[in-house]
Amino acid sequence: GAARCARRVKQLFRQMRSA
Amino acid sequence: AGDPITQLILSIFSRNLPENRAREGLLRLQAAAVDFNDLRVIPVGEMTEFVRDLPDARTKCEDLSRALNRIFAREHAVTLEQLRDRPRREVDAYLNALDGLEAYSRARIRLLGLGQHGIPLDEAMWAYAAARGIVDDSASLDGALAFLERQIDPAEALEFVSLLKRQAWAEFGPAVRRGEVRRIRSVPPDRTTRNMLQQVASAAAEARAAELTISRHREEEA
Repeated sequence: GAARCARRVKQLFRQMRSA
Repeated sequence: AGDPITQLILSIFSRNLPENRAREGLLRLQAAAVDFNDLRVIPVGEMTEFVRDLPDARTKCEDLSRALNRIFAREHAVTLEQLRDRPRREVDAYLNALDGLEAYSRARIRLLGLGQHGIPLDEAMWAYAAARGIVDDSASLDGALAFLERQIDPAEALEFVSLLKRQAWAEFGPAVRRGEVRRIRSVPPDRTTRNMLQQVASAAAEARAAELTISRHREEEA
């Protein structure tokens, strides 16, 4: 649901920043 | 923030195109017209000729011409500067009333044209966002953008959008070119019956395209 999507947004943002 | 009318034009061209190709379209229209008001009065057929190698050139020029003319009808000038320091709700209401602008265009004008909050997802970004599970697969584009806007701090929106855009086009550019992702559709002037029927008819096709995209992405990952 929305909570899982929200967690993934933060994960992906961190990932893209460090790439 | 850049000029909102420039962003309006770029947003319509870049729904399913990488930035450099959308900019080519913008430059050609700028070369053909003295200013945005001059562009507004160029007949759609003629405008289409200037950018005829871009996908969906006719539809995009219709959307562009319609939006510019709606703005002119309200402002007696082709400008959106009057929105620059207005509250979010007011800006949304104004942009929503401009036929031709879908959710991606409206969010892009807000973020890049007016310096306000917005998370514009083009077709590649939308497909990428769904594949990475950061938006709900079944959400509409409006729904997906509204969700991401709540997740991303306004101060970080530009950074998020540019990182996502680069990654999304690297992974989904070919799928967008082949039309295998959910499409960002032009908004026709008549939002009543015809539009609703069109949405019902396109929903099934969109669901198929989304499935295709996801299974292809999984194949590529495997």
